[in-house]
Amino acid sequence: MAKWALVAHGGAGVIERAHLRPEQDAAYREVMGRVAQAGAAVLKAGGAALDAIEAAIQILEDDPLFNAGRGAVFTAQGDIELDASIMDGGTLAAGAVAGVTRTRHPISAARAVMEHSPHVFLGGEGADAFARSQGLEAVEPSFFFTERRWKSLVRELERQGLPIPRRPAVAPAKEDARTALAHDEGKRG
Amino acid sequence: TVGVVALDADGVVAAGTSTGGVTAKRWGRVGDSPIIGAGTYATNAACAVSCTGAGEYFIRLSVARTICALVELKGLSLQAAVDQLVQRDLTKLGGEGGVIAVAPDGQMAWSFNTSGMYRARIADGEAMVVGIYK
Repeated sequence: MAKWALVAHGGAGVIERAHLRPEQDAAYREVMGRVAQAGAAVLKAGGAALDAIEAAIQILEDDPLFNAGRGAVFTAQGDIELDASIMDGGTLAAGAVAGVTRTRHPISAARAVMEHSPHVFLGGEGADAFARSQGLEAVEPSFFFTERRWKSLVRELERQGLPIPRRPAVAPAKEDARTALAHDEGKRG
Repeated sequence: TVGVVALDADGVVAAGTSTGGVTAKRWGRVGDSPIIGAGTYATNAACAVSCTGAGEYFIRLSVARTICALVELKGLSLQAAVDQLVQRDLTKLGGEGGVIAVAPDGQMAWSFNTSGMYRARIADGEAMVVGIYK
């Protein structure tokens, strides 16, 4: 029996000690540890690498600390367009989605493309429609909205002298405590 | 961008990546994360890789697939392969970011040329490691 192993990342960028308050540092370490443990629990039980990956990435997609799923960054138009991919090293099967806006877990949509379609890559509305046809959880685009990323968008567009899109009407009014811990690691379009 | 690579008890490796892209990106812009071979790749003949960073550079370098090829065809260790792509090739091209990787023999590796990357690793019989800064 092979020794199981798992590695996770939550993004790279301008992330220095001086940038993170102690509570932010603690929050990021806690969730990265929780993500690794969640994937390890699947592997310890003899589960497949794909299942460990999907379980771990779903936690990251739901956590507004990270630029994926809820808490993702905005396009210059004020939308959130999500991308994901997954690949099985045993069979070389692969699946990917790009530009999804209404599927809660893009990693699960990518896996569905891999396992339930003859394709590798689906984009845009077709990818969202396929995810719905597979029974994956659909959400309103506002599910992904976080105030902190919206403020980052406005700052970036002002810096570039570009027009500021209208704030989504259904955007949550106030920022929750978890979102307030998110660090903007400086990825700019 | 977030990603996970895993090796299971059957000796199978896999990779997954998910992202929102970059703030104020042109709508319709797609980075490396959904591109098999650029942001994500896995083969039991070598390793599984997930990337994060300035996607256009990872696409142009086919980073994930090339790391696997260096391990499979040139026999590089996993750490040497990820360092070659990130610390040498990506850096030389002017790109920034990081990668994580795992191999069927249990090797784990990460490499990044930014000031930080949120990361964690855990393996059978080994203590978990969590990191943020360089």
